[in-house]
Amino acid sequence: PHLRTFTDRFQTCQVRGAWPLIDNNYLNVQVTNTPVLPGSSATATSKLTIIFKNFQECVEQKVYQAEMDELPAAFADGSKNGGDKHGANSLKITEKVSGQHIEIQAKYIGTTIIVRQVGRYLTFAVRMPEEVVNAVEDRDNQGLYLCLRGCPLNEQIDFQAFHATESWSTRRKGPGTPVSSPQVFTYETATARCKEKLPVEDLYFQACVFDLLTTGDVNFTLAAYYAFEDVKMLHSNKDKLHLYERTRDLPGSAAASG
Amino acid sequence: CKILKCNSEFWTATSGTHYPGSEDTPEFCTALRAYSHCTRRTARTCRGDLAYHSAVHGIEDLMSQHNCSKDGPTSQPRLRTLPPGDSQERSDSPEICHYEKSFHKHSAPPNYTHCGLFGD
Repeated sequence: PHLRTFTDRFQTCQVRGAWPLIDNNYLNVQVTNTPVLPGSSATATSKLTIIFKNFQECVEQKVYQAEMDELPAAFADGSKNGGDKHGANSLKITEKVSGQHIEIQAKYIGTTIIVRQVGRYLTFAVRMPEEVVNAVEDRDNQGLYLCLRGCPLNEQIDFQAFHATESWSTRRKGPGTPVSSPQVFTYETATARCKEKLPVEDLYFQACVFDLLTTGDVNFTLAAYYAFEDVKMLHSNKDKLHLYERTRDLPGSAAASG
Repeated sequence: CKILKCNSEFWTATSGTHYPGSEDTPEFCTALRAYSHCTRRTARTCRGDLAYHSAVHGIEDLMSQHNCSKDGPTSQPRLRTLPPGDSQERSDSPEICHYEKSFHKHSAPPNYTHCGLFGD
């Protein structure tokens, strides 16, 4: 998947399997990413777990879980709010489009979360106060907290290198090819298709082109489009909505890699 | 990893209508012990699973909060909780439950950040 971190770094990553996106004193978010084609290192999110931790007299611990083709509009226990505590309505799930778009307001920590299903895969977007982002117990082992630190270097995918090395066999139709990918795109046709939804050639546009070239699944055009819509709604700095610089290094490893 | 099964069994055991107990009754400790027993059964297959580790920590907290002993009956009790609809009517949640309200009064507005994950 493509990741935009809390510090506005934009990366495309493998991160296959279960990875923590957010892990602080109030909230845990974990995603499970699966290959978009058999044998491909390009992955997309097929499962998402969000744990709202017990918070004083506001909310009890609540778990939200979404999977492919299952985007519930309630927490795992069937409720839509923070439970029985006095401030229970400071946590609320709202269904925007049934089965496609839900929004979770966690007012007690000033946080808004959007989860969507686009095509077969899930997308995630969050707006959170910096103070909450950094409220972590022990800073040292937050290395895998992708929203904060980005992807480890060896999990990052370089666009150009990817298409040069990923064998065509993984892209040809096969039992695992997504049903909705009737065609293989050339760079020109993918660019034209993405331009319909994303007129500005920023990194969201490039992500769209990459996804079409990788999977041929036109739903990924919508995934990039909605991801940018979520940025417009959630990002507090309107001057930073479009990103053009791809980031490859982690601050620490950048130094190490010299 | 069957941690979600354990989670839903605990939620089911502590919600419903045919046992009018509260979190301070022995039945709550029984439910917690059953929950702990269930997580231990699935520990091996759940190694590294975030929901599993969070459940284990949650159980420890609740057991110490409610002075539950580790040994004792583990049969499933049934406790009653308010239906979600009712609790939504309470709009007078304490100020601490409203981040922005409690924030603005005595300092600059919070600085918000965004994180997103999408596509492949």
